[in-house]
Amino acid sequence: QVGPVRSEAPGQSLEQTQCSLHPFQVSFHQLGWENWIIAPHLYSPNYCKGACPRVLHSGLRSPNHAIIQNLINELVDRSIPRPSCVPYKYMPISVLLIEASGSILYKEYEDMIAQSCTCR
Amino acid sequence: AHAQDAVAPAQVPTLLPLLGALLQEAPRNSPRRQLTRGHPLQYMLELYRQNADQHGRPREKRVFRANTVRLVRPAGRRALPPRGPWYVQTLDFPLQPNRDMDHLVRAAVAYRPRLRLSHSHLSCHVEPWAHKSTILLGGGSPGFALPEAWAEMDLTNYIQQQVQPQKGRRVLHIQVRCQQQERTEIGLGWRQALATDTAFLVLYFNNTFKSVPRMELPELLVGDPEGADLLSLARRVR
Repeated sequence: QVGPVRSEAPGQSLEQTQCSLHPFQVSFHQLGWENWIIAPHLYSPNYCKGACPRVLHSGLRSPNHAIIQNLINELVDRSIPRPSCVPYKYMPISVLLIEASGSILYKEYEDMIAQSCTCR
Repeated sequence: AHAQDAVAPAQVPTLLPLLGALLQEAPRNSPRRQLTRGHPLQYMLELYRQNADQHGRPREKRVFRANTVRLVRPAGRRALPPRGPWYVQTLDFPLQPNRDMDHLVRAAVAYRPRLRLSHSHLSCHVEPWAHKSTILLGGGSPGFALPEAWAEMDLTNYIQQQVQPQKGRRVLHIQVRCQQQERTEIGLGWRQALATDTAFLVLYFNNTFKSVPRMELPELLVGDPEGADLLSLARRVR
């Protein structure tokens, strides 16, 4: 039996508290790397945040293990943490930077932008 | 920068692989960015613009197959005495040791085929210095639309067969050979024209960073007994 799904924080809608992707943008200046990163200036890594509900709906693309971990936390041992809200898919970014040798390097770094989130 | 100070450099690669990789490539003495200006910067900015959008995301249709492109400036240059209408300069390009994860897919010398002087101009071409081998030069395509007034000489085969197999320090020697078109007196202006960034080496790699074998980690930590603990920690985390 699956019980009623409770909202985590009173007064907040389920949508707001549930695990989801949050846009976030930084500049390489803020990271202190503007001295050697020429492009891009702005970078949007985004991040995942929110509660992992007991009933993991298919949109979250959670592995079965996450469902079991939820049940263990609820039925067997509270000290076992519930699944965490983490990135599911990523996107690369292209960076133009200066190397120690003074060469100029164009490089594609994988997994630099969180594109979607999951509970696991 | 402060966060980096708080963590011993040897630990960073373990804790933040990306930071570790970027730190390897960061200039130790963090030169001012304006050190990189002029033709090389314009060339790479044009390459960047064609291959990535304004958010820094690689375009769906990449203009070339490589995911890493390095522009190498000459480490040394020697102008030979003029001979008739010919003005020749030799450039030395040091080649870094190939890291396991860098697979060279294309190498080319980008150069300016036409150099303007005050009352004349030179027509130039490039070739490996003392090139005697039967390896065909040229061919290949940069993939991206070269900036205006630039040309490329593909040296992929030459570097893969002649330079990369060399032991020890590998240096590519290139000759920039320029011929004056008019019969006017040009004085020493040609020296300055050749001394500016007239040619540089562009290396295209496919970098398989993700699949770097773990064995590189011990080298990073081996000198530090505490690091050895960290190594076991790293393993447990994995």
